[in-house]
Amino acid sequence: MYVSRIEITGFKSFVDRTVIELQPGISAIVGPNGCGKTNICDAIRWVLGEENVRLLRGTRIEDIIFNGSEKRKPTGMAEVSLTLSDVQDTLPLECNEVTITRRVFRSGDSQFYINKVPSRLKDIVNLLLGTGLGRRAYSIMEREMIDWILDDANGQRRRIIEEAA
Amino acid sequence: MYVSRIEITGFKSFVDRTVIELQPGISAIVGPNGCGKTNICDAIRWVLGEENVRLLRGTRIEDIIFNGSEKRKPTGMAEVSLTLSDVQDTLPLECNEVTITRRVFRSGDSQFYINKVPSRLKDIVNLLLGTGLGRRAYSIMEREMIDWILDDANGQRRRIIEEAA
Amino acid sequence: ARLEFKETFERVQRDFRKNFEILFEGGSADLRLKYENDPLESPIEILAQPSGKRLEQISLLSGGERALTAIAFLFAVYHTKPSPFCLLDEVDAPLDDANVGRFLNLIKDLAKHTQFLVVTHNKKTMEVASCLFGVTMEEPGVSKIVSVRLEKAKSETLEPVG
Amino acid sequence: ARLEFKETFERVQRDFRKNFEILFEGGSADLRLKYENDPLESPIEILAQPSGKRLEQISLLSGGERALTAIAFLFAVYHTKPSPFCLLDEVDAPLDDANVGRFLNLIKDLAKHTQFLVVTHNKKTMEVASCLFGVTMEEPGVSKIVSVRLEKAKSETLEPVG
Ligand SMILES: Nc1ncnc2c1ncn2[C@@H]1O[C@H](COP(=O)(O)OP(=O)(O)OP(=O)(O)O)[C@@H](O)[C@H]1O
Ligand SMILES: Nc1ncnc2c1ncn2[C@@H]1O[C@H](COP(=O)(O)OP(=O)(O)OP(=O)(O)O)[C@@H](O)[C@H]1O
Ligand SMILES: [Mg+2]
Ligand SMILES: [Mg+2]
Repeated sequence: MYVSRIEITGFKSFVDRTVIELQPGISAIVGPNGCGKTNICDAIRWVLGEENVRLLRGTRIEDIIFNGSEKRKPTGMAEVSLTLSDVQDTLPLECNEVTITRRVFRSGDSQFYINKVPSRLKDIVNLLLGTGLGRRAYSIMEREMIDWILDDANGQRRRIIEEAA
Repeated sequence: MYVSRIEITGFKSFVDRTVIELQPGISAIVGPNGCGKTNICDAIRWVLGEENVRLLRGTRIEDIIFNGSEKRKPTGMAEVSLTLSDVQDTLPLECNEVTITRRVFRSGDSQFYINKVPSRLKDIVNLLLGTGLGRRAYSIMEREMIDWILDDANGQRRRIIEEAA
Repeated sequence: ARLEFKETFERVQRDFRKNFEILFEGGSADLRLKYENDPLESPIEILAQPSGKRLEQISLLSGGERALTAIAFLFAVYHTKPSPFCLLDEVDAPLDDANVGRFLNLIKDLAKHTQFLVVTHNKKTMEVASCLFGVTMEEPGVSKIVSVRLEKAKSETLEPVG
Repeated sequence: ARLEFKETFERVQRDFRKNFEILFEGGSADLRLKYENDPLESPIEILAQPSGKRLEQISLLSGGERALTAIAFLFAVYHTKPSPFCLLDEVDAPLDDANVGRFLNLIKDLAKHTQFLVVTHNKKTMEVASCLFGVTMEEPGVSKIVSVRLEKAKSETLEPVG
């Protein structure tokens, strides 16, 4: 199984619909400071079910919706879709591909879809549970995580291993 | 006034006596991971009066004394000297140069010298107070300080400005 | 639950030691239960000793050595419970050239079973990627992606994405 | 004390705004007392708006933007109460090439009155230094310094130090 496609619209600085098509193997994201690379990581985290806005560097859910620029007005909604391909051996689905979509409005209203079928957050969490891709599967590592793992202020090394068990 | 010389012996990975001779202007310290660059910063912090061993990345004072390697035995003492030149306009001294030396033994016994005259920590702190070079003058900046300044969890921006006032 | 944890712990421990030796070209490291007789509650200690150096507490390690140690640990967990996807955001930033090379060797090995998406400013890391996505903000405040296929030729075919 | 603090605060505020505009090539930033009527106790807020972007909270800035903002603030304090000596340990690590260049311009300007000692892995930063100290650990666990005088010629005269 691999992530074949990520689609981002209205999420943070990605006001225009942006599609990233991925292959297995190693892909790199590059660009100058502040251009949006970590925002892509935030989008992936969020579509996989992250509920803690602070882990997306925000304080309220509105922080992840495009809030305007010099020439553009703020949008009313943010949407991220992630498509997994070659899932047949891993997930209990009939098709070989599954797309998870998450949408949020300024009101705070959140919507979830699995292959365009309206779903709940827990359906997505359950779907991802067996794959190691869940938001708590620690398969996302950023610089702050180095100190977090080594200082182990809250027994997180233990929790990471319990999660893997 | 400028720092003209730093001498490090037995401090962390600098087991052999090491002398760095500096000029005004910009000097750079380079080298691979783990070779000792930040240890030099720790040495400078310490000789300027740092009392908090945690800011030197240690937990007990012994952590700053060379504790041995494959071929070398641990030493019993760490010593750092820092020489300020062209001090006449800034400090109330007759000579144009002043050398501060700090020594610590495994017992925890600490010794201080100003131009080789035994002194106390507070003599050194007083000497440095007017220069902006004191350990709390924030003239040492490392990567962790970026978050420390911006997150401002304990009103540190205020404290930094009060210190400068 | 006790057996499951113990088994997982031992697999992570084995991979952690192996990863550390790859990343540090030698040296030795270990994971340990702080309280041997309380495996279900005990916190987990990390010991790390770069080659030729004495064993010291983790706080005394350098910035780059800490990064490698954390990577060795996390990758041991990924290997034990394989994640199909691994997202890294500038974790190569504190590493010097030689260490970036060793880090990339470890990634290339894991990439046989795991898809990697790596945010980086490092040229060596970019060279290892089979596909590069350039993010730009030509219009201030608005992100846009341009993809570059590296397999055909370096920096050929800049296609705007989406 | 109230007047001293107010005066110092305003000088830092002025330099912070100026440094920010240099480092971000435009944009705007400010320092503010959270409680205007309680200057002796009030915490100090930072507002930072890179050019072309909307004003947002500091947490939403990127890693590189946060580094530049913190540098703008600290250098404003150094300028207000000039320190003869400033030690920087890899603060250029999160910056891309263009931003390293702007950061170095700010340093060169401050270096007229302040001596800088900069730990770095960045080639552009090394080029700006008039003197380079290479730290090595040929013998594992033992640090040694080699100094290189850059004014004469690049990497000429490797003299072991001390
Ligand atoms: N809700 C939002 N609306 C519009 N722009 C936003 C929003 N949230 C964040 N941004 C912008 O996104 C930018 C940060 O992007 P990001 O963190 O992805 O940068 P980066 O490419 O990772 O850079 P670096 O290399 O410095 O880490 C900030 O400048 C911020 O203004
Ligand atoms: N008391 C000590 N005795 C001997 N060696 C020590 C002592 N304290 C620290 N060290 C060693 O110093 C090394 C760390 O050095 P330092 O932090 O200066 O590296 P660095 O050059 O800053 O590297 P990086 O580029 O990764 O930040 C560690 O490997 C550690 O083993
Ligand atoms: Mg980033
Ligand atoms: Mg360091």
